[in-house]
Amino acid sequence: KDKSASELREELNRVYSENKKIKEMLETVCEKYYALHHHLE
Amino acid sequence: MDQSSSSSFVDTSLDLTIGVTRMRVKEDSTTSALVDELNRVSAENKKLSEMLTLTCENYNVLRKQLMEYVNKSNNVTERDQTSPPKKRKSPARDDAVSSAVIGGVSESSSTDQDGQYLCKKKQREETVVKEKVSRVYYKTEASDTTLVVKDGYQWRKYGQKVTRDNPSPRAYFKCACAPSCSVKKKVQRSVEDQSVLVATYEGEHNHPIPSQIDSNNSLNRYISLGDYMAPAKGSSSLAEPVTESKKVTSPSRIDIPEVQKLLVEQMASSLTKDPNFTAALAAAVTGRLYQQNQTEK
Repeated sequence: KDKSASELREELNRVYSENKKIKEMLETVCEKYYALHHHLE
Repeated sequence: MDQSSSSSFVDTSLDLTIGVTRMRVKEDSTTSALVDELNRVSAENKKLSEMLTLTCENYNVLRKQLMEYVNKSNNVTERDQTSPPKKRKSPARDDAVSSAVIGGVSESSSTDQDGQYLCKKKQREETVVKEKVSRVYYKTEASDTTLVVKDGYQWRKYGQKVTRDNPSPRAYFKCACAPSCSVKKKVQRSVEDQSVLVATYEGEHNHPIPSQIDSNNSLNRYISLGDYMAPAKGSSSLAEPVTESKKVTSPSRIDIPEVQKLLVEQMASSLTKDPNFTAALAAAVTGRLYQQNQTEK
């Protein structure tokens, strides 16, 4: 509540960046998972 | 009354402020929007993290299952190859069947021998339980559905199986030339080319090539030329894959000069029968003579 707008923007950017990284990791893991699943089939 | 009531709604303020209040209101609304966005992204972040964790767990479980499955199938294969057959026939019957099979294929192979050609040998020596494992590819007729490879040795078939994951039938043989010989052979049709038989040998022969087999029995003959296996057509002596003769390690039991002589004869015979080799040799000799003439002049 006490944070200023600039601080909030900075925090928001940080969370955006983290979000992007998680999405990339998730995408990679999903690809590997489906490849493995396909291999098992 | 109406006029007095309407006049009460008229904004009589002069609005003399310098806009600080409006800016504050605007800033407050921006801040609240940022906070909302931050909350939304953080919640999304949390969900994504949970999904990532879950997917990683599933991936690890699946990977573990695959590893277990692979290990299990490997163990089953090894056990099948090393365990004796459950329903074993009498040796006499085995020999009869074996010779009958050999005879049958000999006939077919004698007619098909010309059709058999240079076949690439992929010898991958893998050290599995201190046993030498070699793999030799034999070309056969497409119509030939038997799993018999004529390599000069006598084999006793002790099993054949087909599994769901590997529908191509494979036959298991044990060397019958000597009771103490523990060499085993697995024969299976190649997945890529059904006319190719893949023979996987395990172990080392502790005896020479059976000399009692007549040289004209038209067995498949192969000699090793680097990475290739070439059929030695019509050779005067029985041949064997050189890879196996190299593996013989008990010289006390084997007449080495005889084997070497046999191999030399076999190689000479196969090379002289090969028109390409003859042409290459002629070209080399004439080229050499031509060079000598040029230098003498």
